[in-house]
Amino acid sequence: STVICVFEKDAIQFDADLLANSERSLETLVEVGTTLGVSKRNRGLKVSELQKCSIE
Amino acid sequence: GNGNGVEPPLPSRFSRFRSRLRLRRHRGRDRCGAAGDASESGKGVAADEFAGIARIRIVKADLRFKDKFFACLSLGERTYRTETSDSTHRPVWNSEKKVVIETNGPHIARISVFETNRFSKNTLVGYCEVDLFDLLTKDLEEEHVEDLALLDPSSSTTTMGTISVSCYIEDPVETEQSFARRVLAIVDYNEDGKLSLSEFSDLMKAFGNGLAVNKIEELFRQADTNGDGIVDMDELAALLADQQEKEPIISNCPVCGESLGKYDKINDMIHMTLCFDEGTGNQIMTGGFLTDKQAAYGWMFKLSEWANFSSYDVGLRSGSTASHILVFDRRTKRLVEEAIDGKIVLSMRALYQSKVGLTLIDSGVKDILKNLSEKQGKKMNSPESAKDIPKFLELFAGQINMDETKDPIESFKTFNEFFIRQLKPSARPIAHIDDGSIATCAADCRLMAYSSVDESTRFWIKGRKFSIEGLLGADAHYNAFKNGSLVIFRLAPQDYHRFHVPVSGTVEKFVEIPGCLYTVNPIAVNSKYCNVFTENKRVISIISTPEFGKVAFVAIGATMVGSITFVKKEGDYVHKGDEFGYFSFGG
Repeated sequence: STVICVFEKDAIQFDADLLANSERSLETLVEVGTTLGVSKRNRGLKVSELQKCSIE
Repeated sequence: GNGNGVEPPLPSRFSRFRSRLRLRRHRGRDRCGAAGDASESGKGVAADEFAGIARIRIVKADLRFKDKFFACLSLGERTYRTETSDSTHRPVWNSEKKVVIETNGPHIARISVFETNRFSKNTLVGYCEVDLFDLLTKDLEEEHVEDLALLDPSSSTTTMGTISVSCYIEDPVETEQSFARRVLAIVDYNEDGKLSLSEFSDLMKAFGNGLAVNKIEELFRQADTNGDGIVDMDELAALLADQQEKEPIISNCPVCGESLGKYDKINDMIHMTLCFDEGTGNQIMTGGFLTDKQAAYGWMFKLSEWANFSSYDVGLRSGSTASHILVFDRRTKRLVEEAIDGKIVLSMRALYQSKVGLTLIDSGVKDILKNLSEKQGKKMNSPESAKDIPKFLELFAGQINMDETKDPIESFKTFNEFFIRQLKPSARPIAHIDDGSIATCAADCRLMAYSSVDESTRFWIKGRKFSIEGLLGADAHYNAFKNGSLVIFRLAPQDYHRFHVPVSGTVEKFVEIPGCLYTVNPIAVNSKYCNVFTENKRVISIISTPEFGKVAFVAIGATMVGSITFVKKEGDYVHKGDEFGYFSFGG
């Protein structure tokens, strides 16, 4: 059995090691709860919030 | 003393290593005139800059029974094996291997002991793991031997004996000097341990960098710090270390010919040291294997010309074209071979990777697989099926940790109950549990992640009809998913079969799509004749999140394991890491 998660375009930045192995067509053995990736949107939001703070 | 009668504690090997590296950086910056950045010059060596050589010696073992044994050392994508001992229960190998360790590289070494079999595959009798980073924090001046318990592959709580292993992290000074000694020996024709100008010139030429005569003479004068007209080993070591940072005089490895200077300069020296070791036969372990399983193949395999394993094409050879399936263990950063019966691989290839197989699929195999799965489901729900649990645990010895399971084996009344076993709450900690912007893995599995659908079809999913629309169906597909990112969590039979929520949000809806029950093994996923993900039975749930937008969670059934159950319902708010559902035997 398999689970596939589909994320919206440009919504997630997967962890670099997972991407690197996948580009070698090599599966990575992982466990529930280990990191998968980080939201790109949220990170962008934080950056803009920080910029706003520094301007003020 | 230091004036107060108390000797300051000795710095650890790690801190000495780091401070030496820091010194090298400073020297390099000063020479290049790039030390102007105060913040830069005050900074220590970043953790990812650390690299060194670990010398691992497998000395002997004390085992419970008498046989011919050999041991394997695996680190990252490399495995080495010792010679086979005589028939004894106390084999002595005394085999040594030097390996590179880097902060961001593999550092958990696995040592496995096999008994030899004349005709069949050799059998794993015990194993242990050593974290090489732990050695860096110990203040060990001398090489020391440790006796480690050899764990039984079928039970992590019992031991099969002990193995004596010595690990030693080489000091960089030691590495530099031993390297210089070897380099010097190449051209030290009169074997006096020193180089004349003519011998020094020959050495520079051997490095193949085409230096002009006057430049060579300048380097000779620079190296000859005491001005006695010869360059001794210490002077050569200092020159090579300094010069290799400033203006490399060794552009290619003299042993393997690989071009140097691509990475950190100290790594060049480590590379050449290891190459010299291979060439001189100082290393008495055979290498060239990717996993300990490969190193343990029987004699018939070793006779074959194609018995070599390349790290370079590991990915290309995996999946459909491989005779074995390799996966990369994220925890240990080591390649492991997936346990799968050779006969099953052959039959799956015949069915899923040929036009004949495709014809079979079209002419009723779909129904056969469905009936087989339903029948298997009934069988695995019967009380008699509970007797298969110990056999299953034996088959996947070393891969199922019953210590993590919430309930004891005796509590499972059917095989299916065991198959969907729950884990203890502490068994799977959730990373950054309070940070919703970090997604976590949804299952214990073999994972593939791609930033776009195009990449997923280029590297992995070969079914010609694969698309996001096809995967999700009309009722669950949104425009935002077009060319979205996708991650595939593949569960193997021995895995914990409950799946968890990867992101926090609200479950919007569930959409059930009936379909076939093809295998989800890479052999089928990598086949252009088979469209596993868009034709198999599946349930799609849409989770709406503030951080990631909508996330489609697709649970796909497979041959035998075709029953999908969710434990959350529409409208529920789910936290990442929450249990979401499970797969079980059935149609």
